[in-house]
Amino acid sequence: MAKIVAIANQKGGVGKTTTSVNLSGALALSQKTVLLVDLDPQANATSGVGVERPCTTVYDCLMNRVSPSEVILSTGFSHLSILPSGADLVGAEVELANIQGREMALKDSLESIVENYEVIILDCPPALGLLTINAFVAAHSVLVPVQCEYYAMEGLGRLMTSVERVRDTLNPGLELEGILLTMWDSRLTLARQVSEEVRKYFKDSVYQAMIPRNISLAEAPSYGQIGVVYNATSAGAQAYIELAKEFLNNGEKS
Amino acid sequence: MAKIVAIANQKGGVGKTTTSVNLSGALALSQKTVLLVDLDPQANATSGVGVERPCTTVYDCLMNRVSPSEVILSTGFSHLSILPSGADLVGAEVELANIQGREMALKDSLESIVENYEVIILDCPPALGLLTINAFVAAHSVLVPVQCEYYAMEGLGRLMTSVERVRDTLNPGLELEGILLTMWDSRLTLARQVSEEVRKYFKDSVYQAMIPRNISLAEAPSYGQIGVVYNATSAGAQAYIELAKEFLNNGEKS
Ligand SMILES: Nc1ncnc2c1ncn2[C@@H]1O[C@H](COP(=O)(O)OP(=O)(O)OP(=O)(O)O)[C@@H](O)[C@H]1O
Ligand SMILES: Nc1ncnc2c1ncn2[C@@H]1O[C@H](COP(=O)(O)OP(=O)(O)OP(=O)(O)O)[C@@H](O)[C@H]1O
Ligand SMILES: [Mg+2]
Ligand SMILES: [Mg+2]
Repeated sequence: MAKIVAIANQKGGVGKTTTSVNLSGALALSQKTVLLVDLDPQANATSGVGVERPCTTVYDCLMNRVSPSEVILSTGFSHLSILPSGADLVGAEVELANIQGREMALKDSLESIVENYEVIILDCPPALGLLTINAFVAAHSVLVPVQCEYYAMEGLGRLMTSVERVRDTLNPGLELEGILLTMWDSRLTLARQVSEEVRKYFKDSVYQAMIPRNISLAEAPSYGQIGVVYNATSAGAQAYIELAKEFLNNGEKS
Repeated sequence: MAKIVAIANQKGGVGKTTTSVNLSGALALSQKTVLLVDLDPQANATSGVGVERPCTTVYDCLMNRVSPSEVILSTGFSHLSILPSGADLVGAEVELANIQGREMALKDSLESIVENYEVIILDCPPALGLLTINAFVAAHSVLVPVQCEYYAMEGLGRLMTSVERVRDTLNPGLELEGILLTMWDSRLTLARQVSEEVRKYFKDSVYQAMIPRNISLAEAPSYGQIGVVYNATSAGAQAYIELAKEFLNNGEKS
């Protein structure tokens, strides 16, 4: 039975996709069978693992009841598969709104393939709309990337409220997997202030691993590569490998 | 009659709010009367000009037909006012969906105050949903911040398609105000590659002014200050002042 984790934060550009792709990659490197689900119409996670213009996407699973096993693609990385996104997903938020059980569409869809993977990672769009709510309903936990900048802290309260609301209604088992500090730059006072504030408030929920600002993480997707493989010895890649270890250790404890 | 400009890009974290706040600030410094409208439920533009927890927001204008003149607040910066956002705006996308003329709500609301300002800047959320569509319908033009990174280029086609669709249906006068390269770092190959690609494709629509990655732009909001005032001689502030000059020059030509 796979552990399903949603990577979410409504603040834009905080590293959700970079974390989804590189955590998936690092877990695959440690021989876990991983499925990455791209729930963002921007389809950045899809291109981030080198997949171009898929003909069927997660939209078909949510709206046309196509089984994910017919849409899932292998990537160039062993142990890592992707349920890709595409521009058609833009319509899903509006179309889902009028359907009975609209929050359960992803959970119902993944049920048929959940036994085939050890970890399923859900990359969410920068909003708390129906696609992200679907991810919260389908997931066992939520991992929240937080950029070490001022605006990124402001939305955390609302994100936690949204998680709690889903826990109280549609998914009683939903937990906080952890808070990940991203684009950390130890030379910047702002980064230190934000990370201290986040650790003070979220205490042990914050990963020890912090992801530094590292250019090779931003370069990797332009080559259709995953950062942890594109430049394995870089500070960014190493940080995601550390994160994967911490993620697996936390999983053994619970 | 105010010139109304939407600052939009569905990619998250590319500098929409930083551009909205600092372009507004730079225009106000050159004695233009400016209204900044915060259309993002995250309310970053609202806190970016130092306004905390406003009791009425743009939500009341869109949903409860409250006149903007009763919601607009002055900021600590002369010539700059704000129509603030708040968490209640989260509900607007879903609530608007079922209303007749849902795309015209903002345009209709702003009509009563458009004579009071020379420029109105609309900060959009990271999505092409109903709030951004409302901005496209109300605006004369769209200014698109593009971060000098790989993922930021991917969504530009879809953004332009959305602008064209609104031009063909609800707002025939809608134009592209310009493409602004943000978080530019001349030392990075990736930034040079992306900026060359964007200039090749969008030609003269790309501003000469490029906004460098500059920490004081990210620090300013934590003090409730606008970058162009917080650290006026910084490279970031100077770039936004250059942008404002170019913006005003372009306006005179058309
Ligand atoms: N640690 C890092 N160091 C350097 N660049 C990074 C890092 N993490 C992410 N980036 C870059 O920053 C930009 C934003 O990251 P990313 O797209 O992963 O964020 P996101 O939260 O998924 O954005 P969105 O809200 O649009 O979905 C991307 O161009 C990415 O390549
Ligand atoms: N030129 C710059 N130099 C350094 N930091 C910047 C610059 N522009 C923006 N930032 C910082 O980068 C982060 C993202 O910028 P901003 O919030 O303005 O983007 P956005 O597109 O409005 O994001 P969202 O998609 O969430 O609305 C913020 O923390 C901001 O302070
Ligand atoms: Mg993303
Ligand atoms: Mg913003």
